[in-house]
Amino acid sequence: HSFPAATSETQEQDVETVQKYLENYYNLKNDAKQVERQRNNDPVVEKLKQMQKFFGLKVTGKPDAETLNVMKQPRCGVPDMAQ
Amino acid sequence: FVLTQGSPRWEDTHLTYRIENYTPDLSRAAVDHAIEKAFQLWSSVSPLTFTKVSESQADIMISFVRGDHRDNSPFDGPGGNLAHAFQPGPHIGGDIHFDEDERWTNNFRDYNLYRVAAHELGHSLGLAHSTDIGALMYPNYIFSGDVQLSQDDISGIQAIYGPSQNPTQPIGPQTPQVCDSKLTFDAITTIRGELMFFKDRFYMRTNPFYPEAELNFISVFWPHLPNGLQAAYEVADRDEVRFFKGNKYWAVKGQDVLYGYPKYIYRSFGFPRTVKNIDAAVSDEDTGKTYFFVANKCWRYDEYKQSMDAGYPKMIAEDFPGIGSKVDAVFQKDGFFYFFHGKRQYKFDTKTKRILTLQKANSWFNC
Repeated sequence: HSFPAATSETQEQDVETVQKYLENYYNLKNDAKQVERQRNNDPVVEKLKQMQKFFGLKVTGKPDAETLNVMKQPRCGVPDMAQ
Repeated sequence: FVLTQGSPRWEDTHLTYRIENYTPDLSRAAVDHAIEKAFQLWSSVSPLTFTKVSESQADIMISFVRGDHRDNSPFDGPGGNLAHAFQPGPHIGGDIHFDEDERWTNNFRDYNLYRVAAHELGHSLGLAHSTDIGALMYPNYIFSGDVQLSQDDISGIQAIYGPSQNPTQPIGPQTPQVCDSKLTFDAITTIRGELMFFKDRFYMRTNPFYPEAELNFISVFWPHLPNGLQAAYEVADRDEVRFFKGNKYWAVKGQDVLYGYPKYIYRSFGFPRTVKNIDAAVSDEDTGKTYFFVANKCWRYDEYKQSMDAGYPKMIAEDFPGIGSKVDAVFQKDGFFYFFHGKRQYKFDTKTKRILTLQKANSWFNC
């Protein structure tokens, strides 16, 4: 919750942060194949939208600075979406 | 609030709990006390009762573990995932695990054990995460100084187990809804070019990343400020914001509370002791004059001379005709004063002493 941050380029570790967060708390299957993602709607985008909706963020499906900021906050280990 | 999928619940509402091991971060007594208070929170608003046992299997087993502790939900080292709990049921059902790689405290510092235990117990009793940021069942860790069930939490647990046997039904604080047309404010101030609105334990501000205004706990920025602030104003050329509650005030620079505060308003501004609190305050950047609003009167303080101007207090109507005889909050933006009273907001031109527009109090939140 610093004052508005400039939208930074998503670093490599941010991609990992997003992947891990969505697997832990939004049931993203970590076996989603890269090829499958190209063919169907990307499950990461769908899960990211679910997370942004849950936290009242702008629902973009993209890991913007504010979304990453929320993902990096300490929290409970129980998923936000039913397993 | 959200009930855990399948609405699991304890059929027997008289439950036992056992603390299997203790974190070295706190004394045993402090851990016992934190856990006991967490149970009391939930038993005070429901028919549930909890008994601590020291031997054998209890309904809710509590332990401090780290890393992979063989429940297919490994912890992740310091930060991140702090604790988890299992929904009502036999064996691991209801159990709570705290990550021993965290530092557990009984104060402001990360992470307050009582605060986390109260949240995890909600899961042990059948609640899932809430989207209400003011609820204990919100997923992220926010410590606002006191640990209390919000109305959202109370409604959730009573949806599972019914009301408490308490003759007077307990109620909890409601989180303000930024687009509620009945929204009123305790205080408003500019701060480094932004606007911050205060209500109960929360601040609100417009933010390009949030579809609505951002709302969070005041303690996120200023953990030692009290809740329920009554007035606030910015002295821009000193990069200072002053917050008022009762006969005291605090001064902050950014997120730092300045040394030596809180101070008494009598000594610093020269108010008589008959003034018990300030309703609203604003400093005119162009003149260095700060206006304090107390009931139906206003005082004018000279920030350069650091003394009250002669001829004050005056009735509010003398200097600010048309805005009524009570002010909840006020701020200056682009040379105009914006006065708030109840759901109304008056844009006021101090040069012509005229009201320019009348709006809803939450018109700044793009609802």
